[in-house]
Amino acid sequence: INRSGKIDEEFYEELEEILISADVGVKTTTELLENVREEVLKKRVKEPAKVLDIIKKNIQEILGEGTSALNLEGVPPRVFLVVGVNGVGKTTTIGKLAYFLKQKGKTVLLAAGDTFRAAAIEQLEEWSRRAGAQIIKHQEGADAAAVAFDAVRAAKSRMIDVVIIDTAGRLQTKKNLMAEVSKIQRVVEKEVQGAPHEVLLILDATTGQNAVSQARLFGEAVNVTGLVLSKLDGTAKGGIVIAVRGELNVPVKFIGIGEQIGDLRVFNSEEFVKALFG
Amino acid sequence: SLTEKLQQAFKKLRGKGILSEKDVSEAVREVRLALLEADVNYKVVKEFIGKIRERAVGQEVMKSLTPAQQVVKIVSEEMTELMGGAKSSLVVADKPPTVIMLVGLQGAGKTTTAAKLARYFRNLGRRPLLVAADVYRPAAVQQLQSLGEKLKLPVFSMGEKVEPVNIVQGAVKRAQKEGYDQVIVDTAGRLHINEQLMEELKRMKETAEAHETLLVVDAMTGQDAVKVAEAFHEKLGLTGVILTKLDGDTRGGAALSVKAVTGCPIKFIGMGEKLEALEPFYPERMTSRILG
Ligand SMILES: Nc1nc2c(ncn2[C@@H]2O[C@H](COP(=O)(O)OP(=O)(O)OP(=O)(O)O)[C@@H](O)[C@H]2O)c(=O)[nH]1
Ligand SMILES: Nc1nc2c(ncn2[C@@H]2O[C@H](COP(=O)(O)OP(=O)(O)OP(=O)(O)O)[C@@H](O)[C@H]2O)c(=O)[nH]1
Ligand SMILES: [Mg+2]
Ligand SMILES: [Mg+2]
Repeated sequence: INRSGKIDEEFYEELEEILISADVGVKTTTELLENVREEVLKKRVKEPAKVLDIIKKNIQEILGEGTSALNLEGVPPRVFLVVGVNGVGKTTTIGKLAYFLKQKGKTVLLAAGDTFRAAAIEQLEEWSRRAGAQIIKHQEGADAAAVAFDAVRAAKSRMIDVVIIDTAGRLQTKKNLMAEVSKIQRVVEKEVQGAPHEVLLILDATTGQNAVSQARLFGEAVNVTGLVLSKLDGTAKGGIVIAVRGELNVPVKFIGIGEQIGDLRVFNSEEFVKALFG
Repeated sequence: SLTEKLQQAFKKLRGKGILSEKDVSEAVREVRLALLEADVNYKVVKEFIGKIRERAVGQEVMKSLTPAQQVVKIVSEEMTELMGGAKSSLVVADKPPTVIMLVGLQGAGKTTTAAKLARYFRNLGRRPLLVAADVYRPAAVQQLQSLGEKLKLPVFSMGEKVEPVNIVQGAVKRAQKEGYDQVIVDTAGRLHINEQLMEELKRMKETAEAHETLLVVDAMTGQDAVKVAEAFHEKLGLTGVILTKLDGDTRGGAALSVKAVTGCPIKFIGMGEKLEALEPFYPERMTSRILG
């Protein structure tokens, strides 16, 4: 980056290209660069490398607030609800999360809440086997809220530490499907004090600006408490989380970096920002 | 809408029957913003704007249009032409079966689309054979088998312990022997940067002598669409693209990006999770969607 070695319009254009190419989006990129320009003038910055540090710091500040730790303290069972649009990696992330929690010595129960898609239950069953988690399932076509209810009941009676509820993928514009996740949230709310203790919205790192609409509409249907950015092992940078953070004001808690059970990492904003410009 | 934004931009200028360079510069700024917000790739936008500039400067504004509408007309025509081109129907092999391979990133919609295509052919009176060649994803084979059962269409599978190349080979042999018209191969999702898996796909395509290699792309894909499409095209030689999940509110700029960098026609779009939700691709409709 920056062949001319000075902070000129061409330099800012290069920064703009990097950010937009990383899916940061036009609006967010414009705001970030405006703030950077201000700071550069105010602090009389002369070297391009320093400008890069400023922008990285600004992005990190946006992303770094709030803890990326999971809500694991308190009376069990902790209830986690996992939502997101189709194909982003919900079921796989749940398998990885179950394994992650098992490594921490927790007992885990999975709820096969995707009662719609072909072989969704079988897919989650395979992950429960791999992770060493228990599973509650009904048959394909059953009421998803009923599965969630059943799972939370079972977790209480079996003294399970964490229940993770898988849900069917759904596009955020489908009102009836969004009403369904709201219902699942209400059902578990009634069953356990403070539940769901985590509502994780999974975002695919390859997603463009539609992520903002996803965040907004899922945020209206359920109390999203954290984001998981999946498929960061590809070439997409996942810059959409910056705008999504602005929309929902919840932290990124994990990133998915592959298809194997161990491919889950606690989010590190410094590493993320470094990779954004990498 | 873009037209409204352009009307605003043109309010400040005195367009007099011909689009001046200043008018056009003002207008392309708005067009550029609209395209980037729609997820069209940064470099594709740059190139596209260059074409618009060339076409628009000095253009006469038609009597029935405002300068803003004239620019939108130029942009729409240019984009529709870019995304249209040759009639995007599927290849039919001289000697059956026609082998169609679906490839793409994880979660794009390949398995669901494979079943949709099988249903499409069956409704045309053909006999398609679905092939469960994803041996990696948990329950992927069951997923395709379950969809096949719903459609009452056969699914060729050799379980999860056989190499995909051998599965494809077995499927084509079966299809030739039993007179199937199409062999529709569902493959495992994979990253374009995974050399081993990309090589596997190349060997599958060669073994099957695929007539169609279709890249399945999620319509909400952002800037990465270009890297992905280029890599798959370079490695395999794609013959077409299917854009999925267009039943949402994504603008779908990836369509323009993918077409621009590969030249491959978008042959179908996925408009829902149901197996009937497969539609032909209409460039004019995609254009107005992208322009918002
Ligand atoms: N490379 C990579 N692939 C991933 C990652 N997470 C999930 N996947 C893959 O993405 C695909 C979709 O994953 P699923 O877990 O089925 O996604 P989902 O959101 O549950 O999908 P639906 O239930 O159909 O909406 C699978 O092929 C996964 O292996 C990741 O972090 N990296
Ligand atoms: N709304 C909508 N959902 C779709 C469409 N096409 C596929 N899906 C959904 O997207 C999710 C992923 O579809 P799959 O067919 O499993 O995707 P895939 O490419 O085979 O995934 P991998 O095999 O893991 O790479 C599922 O929930 C599908 O029901 C579509 O056109 N619209
Ligand atoms: Mg799932
Ligand atoms: Mg599949």
